[in-house]
Amino acid sequence: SATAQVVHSAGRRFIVSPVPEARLKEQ
Amino acid sequence: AEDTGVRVELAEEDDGKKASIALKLWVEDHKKLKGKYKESGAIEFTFDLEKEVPEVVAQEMVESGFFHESDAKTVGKSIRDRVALIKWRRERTVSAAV
Repeated sequence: SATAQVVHSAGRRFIVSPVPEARLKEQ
Repeated sequence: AEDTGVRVELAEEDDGKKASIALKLWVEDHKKLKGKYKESGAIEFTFDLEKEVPEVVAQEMVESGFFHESDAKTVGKSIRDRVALIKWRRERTVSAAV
């Protein structure tokens, strides 16, 4: 699965990945 | 916790001891957000339960382009609710052990 990363200037890393499958079906 | 349309969950097992924990945040109901939400993925980040403030992380997410400024409060509240639950569970586990 494709993941992307964004590092904020304060140093925190945000890793973006697809929303967990199970949660999508719950909606 | 109030349904803000923004979901926050543990991204790893909580052993009850570690100060920093990985969380995952995603939008379940775009309609509840004021700003246009571009990112449809889940955002994983580490949060220090002792030192950090949920609203600061939310602001960092806004500054990183994930959310509109007008949604910083909603995102901050969603993180705060999850962190409170984690802390509550930890306290319950400790008191049960004693």
